[in-house]
Amino acid sequence: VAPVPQARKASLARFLEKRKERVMNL
Amino acid sequence: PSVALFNQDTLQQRLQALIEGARESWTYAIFWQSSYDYSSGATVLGWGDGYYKGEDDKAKSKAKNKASSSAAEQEHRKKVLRELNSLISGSATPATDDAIDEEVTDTEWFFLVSMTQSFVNGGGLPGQAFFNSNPIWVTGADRLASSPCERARQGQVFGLQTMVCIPSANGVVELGSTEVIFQSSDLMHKVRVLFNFN
Repeated sequence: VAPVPQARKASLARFLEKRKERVMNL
Repeated sequence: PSVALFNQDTLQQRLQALIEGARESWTYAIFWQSSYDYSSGATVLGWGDGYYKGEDDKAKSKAKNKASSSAAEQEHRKKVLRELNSLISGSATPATDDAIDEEVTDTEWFFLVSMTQSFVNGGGLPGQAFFNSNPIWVTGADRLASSPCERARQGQVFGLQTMVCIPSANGVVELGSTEVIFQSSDLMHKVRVLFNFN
């Protein structure tokens, strides 16, 4: 996996966190 | 002045407000931020932020997903997600997480891949909207599939039926949906209010 620019890290972290929530709610 | 007033912190809230408050069922919203590359003299639209809502009909999306992504493709997606999760959490070994081992849907993957993309000098759907200062609204899988823009064709492959790019003060707001959604002035108005920072 290529290094993720700092600006995208926050988006990525949020996406992964929300995904966890979605999966829990399935 | 519009750039000075641009607030990165509220970008996520505005993207969320845009699609959570809409009557239509949007799958995601992305803000492509414009910047000028002095070395090449090019205007570049890069990832600003994004909000992924997902599909309303989970059963339908799962069925669609099964048809389009093979077991090998799913393994690849999960592996990438595990590595990204480790990168974010700062751990050296890929995390084992039940949530990650859940199927990665086509639209989730499309959204993730979008984070790596950028559009130079009017390229792609977002670039065209920005370059011409005109919204682009593509409804229907057939129209997306036959679009000259690679991103629109890619969106169709990953199950989208509607893609919209609306230019704003210093970037482009892109919305995508797995539903067929026709052009609405209400959405255009909302983008103007939420994303024209001046």
